[in-house]
Amino acid sequence: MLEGKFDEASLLKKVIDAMKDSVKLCNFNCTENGISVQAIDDSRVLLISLLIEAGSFEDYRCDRNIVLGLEMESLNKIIKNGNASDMLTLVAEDSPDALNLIFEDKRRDRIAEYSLKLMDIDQDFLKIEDMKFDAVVNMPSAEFAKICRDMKTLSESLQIIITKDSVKFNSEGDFGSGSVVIKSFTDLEKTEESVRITLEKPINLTFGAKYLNDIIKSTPLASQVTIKLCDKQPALFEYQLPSGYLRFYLAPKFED
Amino acid sequence: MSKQQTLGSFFSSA
Repeated sequence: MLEGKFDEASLLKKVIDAMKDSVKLCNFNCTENGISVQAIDDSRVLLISLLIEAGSFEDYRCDRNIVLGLEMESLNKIIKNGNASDMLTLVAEDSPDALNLIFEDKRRDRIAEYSLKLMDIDQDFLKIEDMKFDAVVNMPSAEFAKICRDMKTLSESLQIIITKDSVKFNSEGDFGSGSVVIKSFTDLEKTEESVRITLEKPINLTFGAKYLNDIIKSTPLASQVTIKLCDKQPALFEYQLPSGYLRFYLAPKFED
Repeated sequence: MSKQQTLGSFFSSA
């Protein structure tokens, strides 16, 4: 049996909000350590890897491994019915037909209970070996989101160029071009405002702006995003959860 | 002209 209680529904609300536009069907794998998901978008360009460790829950138990096949749009409809500050408990039997979601208001005696039918989802799984990266950028997630949104107004591609202590986001469109350069910066008082660049080799990679604009839907989850890049390899964008992560692997664009 | 790659070119199915 699975029983996982979040102190606040807001965490799962944000996670589902971040994923639902990229992937329609997901298997949520529940083990004693927590809940994990691997899902790939229909175009097979973007892979989502989610880990909500048991430590992200107020209470968590899962006696046997359970797979919950969930339709994200349906899950999102139910999740939206709960308030962000409600306690949320996920309950499923050992061989479940449904996932139960219980929202409890902390101040009033109000309990809302929903049941979501499960689906059999035949999903293929990609093996992601330990990847080596040439550059790692830690930066404020809100700033990264703004850059992705702004650059998408110009072109459907966004170029990321990293040299020594700066990252340049460059967009070349039909009617014009634009770029934003950010440099390493340490804010000792507000560490979440800092930009850290770790570079082994200079980077020049191009990504689909559409996918980046799906990834930045994770912005409410974490104040910082970590971007890991390697020449002609998928990039990794990571948002930390209180205990766990939401990662996106995005295939680049390049000439064959 | 750069082409959008897919993840299947980099990762194998498990």
